[in-house]
Amino acid sequence: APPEWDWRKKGAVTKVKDQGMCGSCWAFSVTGNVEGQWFLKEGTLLSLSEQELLDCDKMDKACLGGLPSSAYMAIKSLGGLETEDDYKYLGHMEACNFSEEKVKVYINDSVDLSQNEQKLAAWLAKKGPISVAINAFGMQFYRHGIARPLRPLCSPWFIDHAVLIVGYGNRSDIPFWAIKNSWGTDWGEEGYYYLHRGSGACGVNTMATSAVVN
Amino acid sequence: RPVKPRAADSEAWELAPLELLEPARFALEMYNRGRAAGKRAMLGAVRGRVRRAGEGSLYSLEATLEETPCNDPTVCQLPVSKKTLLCSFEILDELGKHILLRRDCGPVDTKVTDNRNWTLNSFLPLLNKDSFPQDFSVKMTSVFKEFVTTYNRTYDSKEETQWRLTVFARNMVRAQKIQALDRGTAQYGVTKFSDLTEEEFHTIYLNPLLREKHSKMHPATSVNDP
Repeated sequence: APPEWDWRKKGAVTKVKDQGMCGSCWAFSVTGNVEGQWFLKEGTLLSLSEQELLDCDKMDKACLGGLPSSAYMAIKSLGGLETEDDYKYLGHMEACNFSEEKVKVYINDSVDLSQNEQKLAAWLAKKGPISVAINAFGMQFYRHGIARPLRPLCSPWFIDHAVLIVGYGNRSDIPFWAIKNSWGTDWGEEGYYYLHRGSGACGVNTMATSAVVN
Repeated sequence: RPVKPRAADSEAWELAPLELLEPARFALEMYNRGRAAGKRAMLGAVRGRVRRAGEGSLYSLEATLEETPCNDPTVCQLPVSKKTLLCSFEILDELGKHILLRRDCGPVDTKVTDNRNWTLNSFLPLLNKDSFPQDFSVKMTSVFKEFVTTYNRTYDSKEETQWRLTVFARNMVRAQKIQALDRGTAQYGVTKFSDLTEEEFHTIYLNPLLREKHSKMHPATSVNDP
């Protein structure tokens, strides 16, 4: 992997979104990944609809939570994703209003990524932002800097939040992952969370996945 | 060994205090092993979760331990101050036999260098005292007012406001503990979620389904190109 990488600087990442009072992080993590994959294949950055997943992905539970792996399957079986503008985010489940004619993006497949963080970094630099799930310990009060909670407090067994890795690097020799969250820009570092890289902090390496666009 | 159905196995449950007693006592016993009688730590607050699989249970505990640094009253300077430690334990209980897998303890006292307005430096002494200093509520009320203004909070009644202030104050102490236990450069403090209880935050914003095993997809091919 290159020593550092940031997909934000390459135009592959949409602005930070806000899931509101709804446990829909899984949808934001997945759309963020698909936005990146589409950008890398087609050269166009489109902001994609999380609400479509809340309403139409019947394998997941909208605001009560979901799994990225099921969301990829739902996107495949629905036929793709509409844009944010065409299918706006409401932050609560509504009847499915999906329209095939409005689909702007499709995916062909989805893959599980390595748990080795060096390999994850290499994959990210070449292939795009990665959907991951983490233990959100401490994030309620996180303001800035690189988080590295003690492992027992932030165990990989208690994964409860899905986010998007958009880059990595070092700050004063401390390796970090740059993580796009979905709690608005008035949280963290303009909506981003920086987590220690290389130590499996908060289970960041346990559920790394991506969509595949051919 | 036969394994129970997954749904009953994998979920990590927040435990009631009574259920924590046995693993917490074991953790304390392990901590005190080899210490002279007067130097043994005492158990403070405990909370934790358990994850059960087959006939085993893995307990993840977070506990405060109180240590008295001086055990000889004839030579101690009075008053003897207690040292509070925040510990994390992972204990495996297999067929009634406990095994300590992990122990991390550290003093709940650390230097914090946050120069922003909402620094928690002024509340640090809280962590080593049994009761709050007298000016605590005055300071906390002022920080809470700033929070309400910044995040445009409105509460339904005076009672609700008072309750949120209480939650906020507790959260400031929690944030400080988290700060003390972070080994990176992160700063913790007031955020837009500071008036929510831990339970509210988990229920509203987090995603318990992620603890379920996700369906397997193809493994991605490694990236080997320079």
